[in-house]
Amino acid sequence: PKSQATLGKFFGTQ
Amino acid sequence: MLEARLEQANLLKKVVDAIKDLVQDCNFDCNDSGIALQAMDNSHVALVSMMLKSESFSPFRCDRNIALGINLTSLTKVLRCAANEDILTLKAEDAPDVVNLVFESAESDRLSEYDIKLMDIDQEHLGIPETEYAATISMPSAEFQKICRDLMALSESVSIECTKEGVKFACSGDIGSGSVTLRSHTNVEKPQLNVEIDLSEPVALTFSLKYLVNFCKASGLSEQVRLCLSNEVPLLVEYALSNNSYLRFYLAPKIGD
Repeated sequence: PKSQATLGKFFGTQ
Repeated sequence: MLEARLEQANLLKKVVDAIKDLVQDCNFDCNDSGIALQAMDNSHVALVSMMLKSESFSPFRCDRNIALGINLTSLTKVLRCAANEDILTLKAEDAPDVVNLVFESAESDRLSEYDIKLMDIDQEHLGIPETEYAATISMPSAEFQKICRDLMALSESVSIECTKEGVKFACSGDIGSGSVTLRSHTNVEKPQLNVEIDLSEPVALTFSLKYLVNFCKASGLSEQVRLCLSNEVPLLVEYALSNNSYLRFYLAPKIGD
C-alpha cells in the first residue's frame, strides 16, 4: 500500500 | 492603506467558499500587485495558493505590504451578508486591527459595512519551485468534479495515469473498481467542453480523493480546470480567474509500495 506524503518533502520553507 | 474594490462580491464569496473547509486561519498578503494567500491544511498534505491580481480590482490601492490575518469562518459569515452582485470594497489601514468590508448594491442605494477583527497568524510559507510538468490536462471543471465524486464512492484513492492514449482516472476498493478515461477532444461550438492533454512523458500518480473532492468546490469559479502532473511531485490543480488571477491547489501524492 502507498502512504500519503506531506508537502514538506517537496516544497521548502521560506 | 489598502482599498480594493471588486465589481462583484460573488468572486470573493466563491473563493472563500472553495477553501474554507481546507484551511481555517489565513493571511491575506496585500501589496501593490494584488492580494495573495498561501496556506496548508492541518495535515500538510494540501496547499491553497490564491492570487487576486490588482487588475481584478478597480480601483486597487495598496501603498505598503499588509498581512490581513483572517479567520475564514468569520469571513464567510460576513460575506453571506453581501448579495452576489454587490460591489465589494475591502479596506484596511497600514497597521490594521480590523479589515473593513463595504457592500454596495448597484441597483439601489443600500450600503452595508462590516469590520472583521484581524488575527496574528504565524504561517509557514512554502517555496514552490517552478516546475516543467510532464503532463498538463485542461478539462471541464464539472467533469473533473464528477469523476472525483464518482470514484470516491468506491475508494479513498485515485490513480491518475497519463499516456499518449489519454488520461485515465482509476480506483479500486472493497466493492470493486472503476475508471474513467478521457482523450483530447475539441468542441468548436463549446470550447469550455474541450479536453486538452499536453504530454512530454507518461506519468502515473496516486492521490487521496478526499482532497480532490474538496478542491472541486472551486468548480463554480471556472468552466475549465488544469491538472499538472510530474512523477513523484505534488499535483497542481488550477482554476484560472479573469485578469491572470487564479486559485491553485497542490496535493502531495501517495508514494511507495
